[in-house]
Amino acid sequence: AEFRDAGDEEFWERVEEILISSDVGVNTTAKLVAELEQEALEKNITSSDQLRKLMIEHAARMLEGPVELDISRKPTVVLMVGVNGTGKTTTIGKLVNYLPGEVMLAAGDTFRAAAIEQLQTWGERTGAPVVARQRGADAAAVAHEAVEAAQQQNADVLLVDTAGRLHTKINLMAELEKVRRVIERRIPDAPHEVLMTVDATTGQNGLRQVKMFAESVGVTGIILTKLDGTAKGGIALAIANETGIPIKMISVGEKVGDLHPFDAREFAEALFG
Amino acid sequence: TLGERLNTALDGVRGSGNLTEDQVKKVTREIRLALLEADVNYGVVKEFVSNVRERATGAEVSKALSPGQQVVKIVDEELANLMGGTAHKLTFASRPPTVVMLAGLNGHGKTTTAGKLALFVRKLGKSPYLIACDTYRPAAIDQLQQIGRELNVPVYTEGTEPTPEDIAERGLKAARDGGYDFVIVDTAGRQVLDADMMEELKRVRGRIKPHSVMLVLDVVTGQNAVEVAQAFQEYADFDGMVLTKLDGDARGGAALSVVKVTGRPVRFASEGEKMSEFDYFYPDRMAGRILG
Ligand SMILES: Nc1nc2c(ncn2[C@@H]2O[C@H](COP(=O)(O)OP(=O)(O)OP(=O)(O)O)[C@@H](O)[C@H]2O)c(=O)[nH]1
Ligand SMILES: Nc1nc2c(ncn2[C@@H]2O[C@H](COP(=O)(O)OP(=O)(O)OP(=O)(O)O)[C@@H](O)[C@H]2O)c(=O)[nH]1
Ligand SMILES: [Mg+2]
Ligand SMILES: [Mg+2]
Repeated sequence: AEFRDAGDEEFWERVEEILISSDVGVNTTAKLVAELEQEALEKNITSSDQLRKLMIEHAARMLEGPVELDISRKPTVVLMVGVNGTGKTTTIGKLVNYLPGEVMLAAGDTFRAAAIEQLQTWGERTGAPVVARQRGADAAAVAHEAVEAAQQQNADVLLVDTAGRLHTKINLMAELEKVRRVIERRIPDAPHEVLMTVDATTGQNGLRQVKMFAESVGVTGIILTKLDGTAKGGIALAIANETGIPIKMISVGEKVGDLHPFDAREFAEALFG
Repeated sequence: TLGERLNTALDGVRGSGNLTEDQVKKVTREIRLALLEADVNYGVVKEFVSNVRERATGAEVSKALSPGQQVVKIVDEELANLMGGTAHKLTFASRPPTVVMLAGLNGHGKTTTAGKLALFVRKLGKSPYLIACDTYRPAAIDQLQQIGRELNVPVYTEGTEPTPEDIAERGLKAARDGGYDFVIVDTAGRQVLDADMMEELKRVRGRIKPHSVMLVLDVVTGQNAVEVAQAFQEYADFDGMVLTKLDGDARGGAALSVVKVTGRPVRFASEGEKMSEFDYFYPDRMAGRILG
């Protein structure tokens, strides 16, 4: 039976428009629509209300993944990575508040103007000690010093900030790999988490960003930021669909409390809200 | 590339007669996909494709170009028309100082752009002056001051206590008194759904009546670029854009969408983190990038 008869064409166009306008992208949209059509056919579902519920179900399923941060080691080392301006430093500040135990920070962005001062401000606000050197210092050296300090001071978690960088810059990606290696050398299975911030307003390039960063330093979780804006963050679906890297947290503002564990169902519902 | 995809879609068509309706359907599908993958706004794509369809339907299949090449030529022309032909060079206020206010979403590159623009105009013989109106972000003022020191451009600041509009107004007076002729006002990043922040932007603009307001937009911005731009147009009436992080590999469909919907041009391109990586934006370079 041809499910998509003329009367339903509008419904499917609308579904496609919602998904694409939310930055889900052409490929993942096609996959979701095909899955939905298939299931609707099998279960003989025709009401657009039921179809909408089914769509949310499929989207939620695609997004579902482990959201916990593994903070079982002492110290747990978390490396924060991502493209310029996506919210790394701010997210670190919020994580101090969010995580249990003693949290320490490493000012690993030794490049950008006032990057160290920005992190130090967050350190003061949240009471987290910050390991820092002067601007222009070697990022890997700061990371090394910070891991050492975290061990010596018995910190529970060490959050390592890094400079923003474009995945197209081979030398900068190499620098990030070096930072990771230096941490690894100090603590064999560290970094225990490599969290990547992705701006919710990012279009299809977000998928490329995640793939390149994952290839370079391995990404254990995505933090979708700036969801308090107009963007729906549909790129998260494309990321989940094509990389399988879990979305672990969402950031919904600039204040310290604006960081929450990712809820796949809530996110899917908001997408079709 | 789009050309390759179109040639595949039109495989077998040779130089005789016109493009059939079925062939046009095939090519418009490819064009639509290419533009959506490039982050061009859904609504803008719809309109664009229908324009191309109109031109392509019944188009005489040329003996010189393959049908695919012909359609690419139509698409290139339509894109060029949309982006606006030539670079929009800076204009200066008839009575100095020229005041430029920068606005935009969080993290898109305003503060960095402020420095770049200062360096750019100094090379044009102006004496730039920076005003730090971001009273929210930790170390934002510090950031602009470090940039100012690096470039040897003065930075006006009153810290984070006064309102941005008061700082802007007094900073402008200080610039005038100091004989500076090009003032750049850096503002805090903000989301368009934050009514208070959008109202604040309107107030800052009202207080200093800038010669130009520029929307600083990250080239990776996706489908919501239009909604964002329209809001900034309503509250800040920007007359041009700075497209940032062009040194990445984002296709940049957001730029096309915003130009089409707001009628405002992209004036500048930021192509790196260094202060020197900044120039006028040349629209014709964008078409190829968007088509991929
Ligand atoms: N509205 C909103 N703004 C955010 C959010 N997360 C971060 N920001 C803002 O985004 C801007 C950039 O944040 P940063 O933390 O400096 O980003 P970054 O990735 O460390 O930037 P670089 O180090 O320069 O690459 C700042 O204005 C933050 O306040 C969010 O969830 N919502
Ligand atoms: N690669 C690259 N990075 C850029 C470019 N422009 C700015 N950046 C980087 O993007 C990040 C954010 O830049 P900012 O100037 O702090 O952005 P902003 O809009 O002032 O941020 P908020 O004030 O927090 O809204 C920094 O890491 C900059 O170095 C560019 O053209 N290319
Ligand atoms: Mg940072
Ligand atoms: Mg700024």
